[in-house]
Amino acid sequence: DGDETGIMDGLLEALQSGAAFKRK
Amino acid sequence: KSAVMYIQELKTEPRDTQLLSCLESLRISLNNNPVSWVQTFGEEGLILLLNFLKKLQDEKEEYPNSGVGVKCQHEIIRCLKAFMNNKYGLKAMLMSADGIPLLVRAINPRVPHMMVDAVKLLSAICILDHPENLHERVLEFITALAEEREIERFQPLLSGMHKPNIALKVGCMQLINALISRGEELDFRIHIRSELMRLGLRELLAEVKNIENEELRVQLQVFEEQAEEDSDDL
Repeated sequence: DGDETGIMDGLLEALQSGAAFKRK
Repeated sequence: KSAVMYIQELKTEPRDTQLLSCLESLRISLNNNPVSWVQTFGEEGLILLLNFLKKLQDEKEEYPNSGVGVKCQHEIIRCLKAFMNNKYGLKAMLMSADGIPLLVRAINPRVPHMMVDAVKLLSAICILDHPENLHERVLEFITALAEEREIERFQPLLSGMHKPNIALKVGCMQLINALISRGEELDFRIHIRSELMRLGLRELLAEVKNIENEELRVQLQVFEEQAEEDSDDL
């Protein structure tokens, strides 16, 4: 399904806040 | 205008201000219409955009100061961001052979505003959960382009860090952090960091630390914390 939107916005936000880099 | 009308207009090979105005309007449509609209624009539209970007990048090397050409390139990158903002578009972009290499070619410190958008999109691609390690693919294209140009592969990012544009410094650090943090092997991460330090990142970090900017502070902190953790592990 290709309906999910805002993917890039979400990734860019996670990069900007640093959340994308949290180690598991 | 419908998605089909944009495709028809792009097929007429508009140039300069006509192309720019078509792209500006397309970007607004891609941002504001439902995914079904983006799907109608589809792979055909994506390929048209990528072909225009490729052509403009090639022309740019011959006529480096053509202002409208650069504006069109930047507008295409904005269109790509809007196109990729949903599962369908993102998948189509990742499946296209030219998508990532053309974004890598847009890492051009002489056009800071465009470079900011290019490095941010590439950072986002690096951190995607995907069966193929996309950060490796991004790094491969960065490496290949640098080999072609006979420069150090991280030189354009370091040059970007030297520019006064703070958003560009943030974007470059984001891409550096994205490339390093997605590396599964400790050796890989340490190697990339030392390559960057050797190119002058150490001195640059000392300088940019004094800039008061929250987004930059976050990226510098990520870089340093991860370097410390890896150093402890080593």
